[in-house]
Amino acid sequence: GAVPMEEEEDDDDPENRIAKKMLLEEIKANLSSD
Amino acid sequence: HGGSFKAENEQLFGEFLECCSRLTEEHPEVIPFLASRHQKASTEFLASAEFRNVLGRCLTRVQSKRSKVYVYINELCTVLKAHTQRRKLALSSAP
Repeated sequence: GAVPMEEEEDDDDPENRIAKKMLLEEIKANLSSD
Repeated sequence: HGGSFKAENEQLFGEFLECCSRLTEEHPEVIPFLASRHQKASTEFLASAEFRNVLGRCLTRVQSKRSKVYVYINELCTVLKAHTQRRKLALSSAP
């Protein structure tokens, strides 16, 4: 039968994901205010 | 210790940047942003034991838990932002 695909790259921590989003948004805001 | 951690902090910060730049290659804008936050921070804070503690903690953590690299960068940015050097507005001498 078919072997289910495993998600390989799931070491992405939820806390890390939120921090990354916040950081990137701040960088974007800073760039546009310059 | 004479009370100033300036050189030590600079070395730790350099190590942190180096470590993080390898882990944030997908977003190359992150490291320059962190560096600019560092540049804008007050010299007193950059030479303080407090900054040394934060840096040491962030560096140890990022080395053991790379999957949380943005959490630590964000933490450091927040701390540096809180200690941004107040710019004296010399611009206000308009004619």
